[in-house]
Amino acid sequence: TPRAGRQCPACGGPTLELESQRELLLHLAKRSILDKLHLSQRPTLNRPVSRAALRTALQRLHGVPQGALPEDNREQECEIISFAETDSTSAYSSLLTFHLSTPRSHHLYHARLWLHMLPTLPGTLCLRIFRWGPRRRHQRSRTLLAEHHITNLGWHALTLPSSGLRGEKSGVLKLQLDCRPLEGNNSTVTGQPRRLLDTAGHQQPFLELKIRANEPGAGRARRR
Amino acid sequence: TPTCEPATPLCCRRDHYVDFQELGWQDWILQPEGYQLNYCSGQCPPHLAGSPGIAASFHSAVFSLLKANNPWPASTSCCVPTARRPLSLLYLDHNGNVVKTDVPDMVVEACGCS
Repeated sequence: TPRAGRQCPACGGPTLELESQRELLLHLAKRSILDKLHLSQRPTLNRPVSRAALRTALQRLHGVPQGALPEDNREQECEIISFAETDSTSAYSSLLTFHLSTPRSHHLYHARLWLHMLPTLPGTLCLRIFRWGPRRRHQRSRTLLAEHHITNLGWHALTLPSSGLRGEKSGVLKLQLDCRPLEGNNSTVTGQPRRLLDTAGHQQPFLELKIRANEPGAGRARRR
Repeated sequence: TPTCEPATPLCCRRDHYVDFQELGWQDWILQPEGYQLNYCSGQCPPHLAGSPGIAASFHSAVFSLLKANNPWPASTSCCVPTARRPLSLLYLDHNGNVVKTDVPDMVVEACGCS
């Protein structure tokens, strides 16, 4: 940008002083990054994520094959990892809260919930994932998103229907996890029930979302 | 486009690395730790105008002919980026979510005279 009474250095004007040049470049770098991330200012972090949780999440994601998307669309895509806050958890049920801020112009097309299952019940378990709706007349509605059968302990990446997660304007997404022994699993529970999930430390549950700037083919669907 | 030598007066690419720690942003940008901003600077005398950035079209050929026959003031030709590439960023948003995105046109790869 030409300054008052000066020419742009790139257009044959005099070169800036070294210190002014450095300041200008840092300012340009800041402006450029914020503009391209559609941010008015740098995020203020109220809830810092622990480095251990972050490291685990990234390690889990590493090596996951990318979707077979055209190269052209790559630069319009974002991947988001959102760590869960756990409101309550027991041997059979957990309520996870996610704070999301996906731009409205973006389209959610892939969602997976990553859980680290603890040895709660023996045998195969049936895990049902519900999405909680807004509170109405002191009651919340809930919608079944997915049902998975879990046999092994440890980390699981559970695919959720992306259509079931869209349209959350408040930016808060609540998922309830209900776990029961699968029919035919006659194992009995003895002793004190243990928790279903490890919800702290480096085994904190997280949601992996993929979004892109617009939905290819949306216009065609409308025309039909 | 040549990378600038210390005494290069002509349009060239100057390599410049921005460290996010220098910006005080290392707490919310997780990866990378910095990036090659790079920028273009230097003189664009009339014989270099229109190259190499826009030299490949009929329009630019006419433009160059006009310049050659009727030289424009030096200030109308600028040393500008002609090729850029994207940068992958991993950052924390306002809610503490980790976001990975490919930001287009972040790194200047080549410069030319407009």
